[in-house]
Amino acid sequence: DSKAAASGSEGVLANFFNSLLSKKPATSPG
Amino acid sequence: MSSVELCESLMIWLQTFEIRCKHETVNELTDGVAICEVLCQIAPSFFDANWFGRIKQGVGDNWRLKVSNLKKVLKGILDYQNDILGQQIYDYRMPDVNAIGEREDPEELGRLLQLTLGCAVNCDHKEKYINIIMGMEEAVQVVVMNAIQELMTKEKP
Repeated sequence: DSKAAASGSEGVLANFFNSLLSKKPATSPG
Repeated sequence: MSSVELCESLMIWLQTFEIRCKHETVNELTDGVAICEVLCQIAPSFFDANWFGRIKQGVGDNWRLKVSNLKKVLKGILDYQNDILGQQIYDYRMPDVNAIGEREDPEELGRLLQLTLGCAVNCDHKEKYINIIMGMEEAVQVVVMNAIQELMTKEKP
């Protein structure tokens, strides 16, 4: 169970950080 | 996420940066110089030599000079978010830089590091910084994720 919980947590983390990576990059005005 | 966890985890994250001055303890961060060096790496065109030159080095235990530096750090971060990232943070309790400079308050330092983290994961080279975070210990990643999520809920695009 703890293994499943750990992999679930890993999945949440990976999803979150991958979504951050795919966010439109910062752009400078002008 | 407790304030202690926030500070401890973000200090671990800060150690992934290779900078000249020591940045391993709360005390070593209270003069703001290490955070400035990190910001200069994150966004060198904004946090440039001119900006860095306004930060006083070797302030020792002079808490007034520490606070003066920390005020410049906080203002720099907020200007960067506003002018470059086009983000405004509202309804976020800003770090009390007096508490950091005067009594090395880890809770307030954690909040300043949280804002620094926000710059790293939104800058032009965010991929580099996010990949480094993804290689860190899972417990640290969880705190970092929560810290970013909190900032995201406070952003007004």
